[in-house]
Amino acid sequence: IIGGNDAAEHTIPWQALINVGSSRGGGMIIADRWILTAAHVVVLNGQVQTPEALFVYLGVTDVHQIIENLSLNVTAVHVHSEYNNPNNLNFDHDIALIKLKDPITFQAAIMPLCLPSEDDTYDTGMMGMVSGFGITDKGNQRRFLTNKLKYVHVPVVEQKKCSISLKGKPSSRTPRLTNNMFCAGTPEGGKDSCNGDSGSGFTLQSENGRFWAAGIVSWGLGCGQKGTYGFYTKVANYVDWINKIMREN
Amino acid sequence: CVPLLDSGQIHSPQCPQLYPVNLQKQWEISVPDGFQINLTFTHVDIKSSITVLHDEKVLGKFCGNENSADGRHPGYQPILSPGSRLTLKIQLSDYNPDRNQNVGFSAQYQAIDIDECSAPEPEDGSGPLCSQICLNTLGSYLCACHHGYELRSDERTCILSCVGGVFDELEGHLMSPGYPNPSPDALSCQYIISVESGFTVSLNFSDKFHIESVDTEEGPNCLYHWLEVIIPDRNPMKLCGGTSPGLINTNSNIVKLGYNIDNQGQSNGWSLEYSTHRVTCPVPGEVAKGRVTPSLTEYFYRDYIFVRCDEGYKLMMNGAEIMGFSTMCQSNGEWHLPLPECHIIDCGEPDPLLNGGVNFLSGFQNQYLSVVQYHCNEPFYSPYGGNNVSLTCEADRQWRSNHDVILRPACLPVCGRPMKQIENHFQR
Repeated sequence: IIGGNDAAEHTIPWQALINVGSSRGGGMIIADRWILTAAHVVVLNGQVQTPEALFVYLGVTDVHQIIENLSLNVTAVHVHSEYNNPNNLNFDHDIALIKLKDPITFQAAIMPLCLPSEDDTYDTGMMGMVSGFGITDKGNQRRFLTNKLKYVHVPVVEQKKCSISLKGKPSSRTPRLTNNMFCAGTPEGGKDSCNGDSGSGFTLQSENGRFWAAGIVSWGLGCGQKGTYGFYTKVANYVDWINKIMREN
Repeated sequence: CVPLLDSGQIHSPQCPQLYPVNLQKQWEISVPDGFQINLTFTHVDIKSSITVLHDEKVLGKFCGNENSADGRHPGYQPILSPGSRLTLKIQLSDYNPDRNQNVGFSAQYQAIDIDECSAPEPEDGSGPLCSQICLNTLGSYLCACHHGYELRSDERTCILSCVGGVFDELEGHLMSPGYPNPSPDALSCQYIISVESGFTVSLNFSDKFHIESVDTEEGPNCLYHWLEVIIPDRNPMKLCGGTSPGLINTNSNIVKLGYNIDNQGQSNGWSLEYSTHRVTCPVPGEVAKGRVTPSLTEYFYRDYIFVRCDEGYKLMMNGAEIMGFSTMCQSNGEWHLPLPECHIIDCGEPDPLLNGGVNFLSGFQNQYLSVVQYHCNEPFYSPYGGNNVSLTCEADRQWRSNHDVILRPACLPVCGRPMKQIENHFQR
């Protein structure tokens, strides 16, 4: 997270830390046995990782805590069937669900995030909050890997501006923008998600004050640079898919 | 002559075809000793005649058929032989073979037990079959003697002997030897009534009671003739005189009677019916919060009672819970087990509720009908609608809600609502 703050305990209780191999990612609790994350977090080199290869931790705000926390048992990984990203340039349908063996025991540090409801909207400029254990900064250009859970508030950007921000970049090396995505951030940069935050939630607050999962940290050109934005999977497009997978499994 | 079974049929050759000309034939029917033969003609159509005999004695002679005006038809009444043999004989008569139209006869026979005991005394003056008791059996009879006598080797007459008679039936009839005739001299008889423990014996003397006594100032004295009644744990009683003792409840399952007569004087004897009834146990007391069944006014040996507790109460015996209780009235008049108690049940501590809490609304120590209420802490909520769920301790020791769907209270998190807000950074 670039330009953010440490998250105190219990403030982002849906945050999951996911280790796959040597890489670090995030996810969010949406039900007592289900973690929502990005497909590219659980697909490495075109291979969907086995449940045994995933280490999932909940209720932590410092990575050191995983030393005394056991990983949860994962029983299944469901990647969206249309996700196909062999060359890391196609993040369309970048969404996946992880099924846990045992139901989560909810408590102050471990709480679910709401899924989008029908009357939730993505209003341009609305401040969202993105969190994760990814790379951070220290207020200067230099990057660090943090062990603290961080968060930053960034606004939703108009879809057209997201597209414009990618103009002029060589398409052979720039991921495609689709309507299954949206972007967020500020033109001046400095506030963004970054590597290691993938799969974490970009949340908005509905009128009754509840946080809902608007996006999944997916991709971006660099992190927090001027004129660039973070791109997020638009969760509202996948509510039926999410419910279908949970219902059928 | 073929030995026949104890029932069957018999008929002339070729019956109901015409029987052969010049037929002269004889049939012998024999059944085991002790049986008579009951013969019934089912059809007679004979020109000559048929004779029924027992030891050469003619029992009947018949001819013609049921429609002939001058014949002697036997009809359908049975002919009973006096003994175990019977002969049927067809006689030739002035018979004209050219005109033979007769078909002969058919009959059925059945062996019937002879009731020797009800037969009149034999005419040879030998007296009745049995001098005292005659018992008819199939094909025979047995003789027996009253108590006080034994059957002689002739299997018919009885000799005085009355020692060691044991009566173990639950009721019975005793009498002095030869009763109602006077008792023989120099008699020493012993009767023992011994029934299963748990039953007590009552003696009911008949009114006709006479044992010679010697009258003294203190009343009749049983010096030379007496009937002594011996009941365990009680002083023996000696009875004599002319007044019947009537009913004596012994409260014992063993009673000995000793009847002694010396070789002088005369006693006309006595008789009694003894009966038994089961020992009684005391009416069980009340069990608080429980019921004793069956609820009777009297309880007898081998009766069972059961105790069930009211709903919400459990059976306790010696500080331990028992699943069921029954006890039996014993032969000593005491109940086999003491009555249990009924204690109120409890449901144990209500389960803690994660992300919620429980408090008591009413009742005591989680006991039956206590009510507890669960609530969920913000931002958790109860999936059963409303935030408070009440459970009552039911009789099956489960905390139950009156909403049957609620098996275990639960608190589910409200999504998207952290319990702690991110602090506001004030700098702008």
